[in-house]
Amino acid sequence: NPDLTNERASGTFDTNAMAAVIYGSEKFAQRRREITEAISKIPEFQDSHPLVFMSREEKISEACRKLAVLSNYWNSLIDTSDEEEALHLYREVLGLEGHPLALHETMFIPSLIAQASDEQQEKWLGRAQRREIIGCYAQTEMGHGTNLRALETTATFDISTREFILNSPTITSLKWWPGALGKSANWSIVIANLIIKEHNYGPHPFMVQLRDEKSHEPLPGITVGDIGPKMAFNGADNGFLGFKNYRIPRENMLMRHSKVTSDGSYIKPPHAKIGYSSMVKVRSRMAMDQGLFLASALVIAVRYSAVRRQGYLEDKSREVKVLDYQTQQHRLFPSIARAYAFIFCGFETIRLYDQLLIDVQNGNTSGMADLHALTSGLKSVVTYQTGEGIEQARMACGGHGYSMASYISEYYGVAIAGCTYEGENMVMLLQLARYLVKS
Amino acid sequence: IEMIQNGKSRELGPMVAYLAEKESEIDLNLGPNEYLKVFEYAARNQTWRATEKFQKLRNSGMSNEKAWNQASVELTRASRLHTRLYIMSTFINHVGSIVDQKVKGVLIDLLNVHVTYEVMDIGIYVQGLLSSNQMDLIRNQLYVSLETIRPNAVSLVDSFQISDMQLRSVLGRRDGNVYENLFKWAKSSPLNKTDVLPSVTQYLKPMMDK
Repeated sequence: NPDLTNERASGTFDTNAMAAVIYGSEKFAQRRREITEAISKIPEFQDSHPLVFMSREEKISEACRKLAVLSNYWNSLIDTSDEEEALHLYREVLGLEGHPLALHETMFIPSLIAQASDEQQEKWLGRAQRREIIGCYAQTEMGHGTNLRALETTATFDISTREFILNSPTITSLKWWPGALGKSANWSIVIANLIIKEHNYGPHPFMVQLRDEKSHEPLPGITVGDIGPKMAFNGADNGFLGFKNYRIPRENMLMRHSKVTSDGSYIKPPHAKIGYSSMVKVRSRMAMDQGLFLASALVIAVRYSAVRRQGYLEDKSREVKVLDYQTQQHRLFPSIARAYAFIFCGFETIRLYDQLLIDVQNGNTSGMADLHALTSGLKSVVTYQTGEGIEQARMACGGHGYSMASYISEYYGVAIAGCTYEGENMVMLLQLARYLVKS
Repeated sequence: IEMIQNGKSRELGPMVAYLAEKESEIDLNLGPNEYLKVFEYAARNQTWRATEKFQKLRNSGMSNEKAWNQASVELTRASRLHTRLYIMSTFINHVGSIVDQKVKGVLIDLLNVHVTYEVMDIGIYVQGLLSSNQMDLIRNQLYVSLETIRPNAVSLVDSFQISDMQLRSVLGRRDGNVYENLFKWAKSSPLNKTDVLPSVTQYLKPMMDK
């Protein structure tokens, strides 16, 4: 399209150099391009039909088909030890509507890294990274959301057998929402109240097998299934999960921080909020991911605004690009600035998180409160403003923005899910407020 | 705030140290860091205001929980401002660290859009700090920044390097060939597999034939 070509010719900088700034290094920006190029040459990675025309089951099946193809190319396409390359590969091939390994990569593996002891990592991390098992992270309960203090699921230590007995005592205690929990995952990290000798030590993480590794049938004592369609993310089988006297070995409590010894003694973590570290990690990533959701909607809206012509300014011989209207610029450019700001801010916060992990391992937890409070606010502000920005991008595309051909509504639906997952925004803002007041 | 009130300002974490600082003169001509000061003012004032409201309610005999709930809208406003201040601060620092001068130049233009838009957006919180002349200056600066960014708008979004495969948008195609592909996409709708839908034959036709 000549209009877009002219726009590109008027740019004053090299977009590859800017991509290096956006993605943190020239090396990674280059790797992204190489991976994208390599993927484009593999026909099986193309959508077999536009996703928006598919049913949920078709979307999940399509994602599974691509994951199977992906397993053949995985090692040749990316450096498998590089999390960013893996995420880029997933985004390219599987898109954003969800897939059976979504939480496996973003929650399950990072939680094993942050919360499993060295011996536990030896046992499970390699299997997870090789995708011999599919995991998810089950914390949220139907009646309690992210309110950790109200969780009802229990893990009661039986000293005689040295096992934990998992129970979901009520309907409201069913785990509800975790991605891939419904039909795909065969293992999960489950957050349950640790009970030893009738004393409740509060929520702790446990590694729990949900399904038989050969037949994929749910194990006795496990109730598991899909929670139904959602506003977006319909390629994911978000699930429910309940336990009835389900026994797991003592060694399945994740024990990098808190521990339970075989005689039932409880060893406290070095910092009260240490168990929140995976939340801090996810919320740190969210700023960057949300920045990219906003960026995607803006790529659509800005390009289309340079193609779409409507009305006249001074020159009456040809309709004007809608991008030349001040109102359109005011609608889109501050959001471009925010998208850049969110991505840069995400980088900085992830750097702080990585530093925090090193500090915690050396016994220094002083930065935890600052960062935990900040990331609560960060996910709230960024998800809200991303939703606002995507909605402006949709309206900037006129009527066609409302068509699924724009795909903006999918970006909107996926982005605003972040307003409630990993902590509902108002609750998160009040969490930060508590820290500000104390300061 | 409670730490500051108890004389423990030196123990504040680095991200909240500004809560104990005094207001300073603002000279908007000096660049983005002055806008940061405006945001610090807004976040600091709102945090103090919210805390004092909470403390006043508590001191009047209300329970801690009830006082917190009664002050919660003000408290969440403080949290938002604190977070937006952090985002702006990291944006400024990040742009400052960029070496490529052409990239840095356009990001400074984008940063100007950001700081002016954000300060305009929180105008209600900076009454008392900025004069109406200063607010007019910011407003005009925003419009100038929009014009400055305009020639780079497409390149700025191209720089995200999100492939067509990933974007899955007919409107956002990199080649810009929107309209012909919009028609092609519509034709691939399952509803267009046949010219006559079974529902027409089964329900509408008999109804119309009556």
